[in-house]
Amino acid sequence: EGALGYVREFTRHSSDVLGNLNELRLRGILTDVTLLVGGQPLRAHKAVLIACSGFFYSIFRGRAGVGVDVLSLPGGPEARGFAPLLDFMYTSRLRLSPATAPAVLAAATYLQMEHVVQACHRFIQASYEP
Amino acid sequence: HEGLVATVKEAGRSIHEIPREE
Repeated sequence: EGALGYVREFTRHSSDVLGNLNELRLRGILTDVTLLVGGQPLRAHKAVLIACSGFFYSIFRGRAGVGVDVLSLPGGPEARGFAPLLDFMYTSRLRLSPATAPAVLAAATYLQMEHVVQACHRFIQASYEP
Repeated sequence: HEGLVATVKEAGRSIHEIPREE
């Protein structure tokens, strides 16, 4: 009564969009960059990478990033640390284990994903507590 | 249990915030 307008908020929308983007990635639809990580080619969407990583933001935001469709990360992260981060970007779930946490932490630091870095530190701290 | 995954919910910000156009 008397409201100026009505909004229906679909609370699942952001996770549904992300799920569809992940399906597009898995099927290679509209992926516009190949990342060579430890020699392993990984296809992804620049828009998702730039939205999730300060490192990719600094690379792709400028015109220099426009023509780049293959990107090797020399001296960068190893695949076992990078792949869980790429999955995290597209699923919001970061898979960690005591064996992989140091590699994921190193990759997240390289990719300037500060919030993930903090989560890795918390995980590593917790795994040392008795 | 082999393969049992414990999930911890992280409520805080997950990724950087792209600055709004000045």
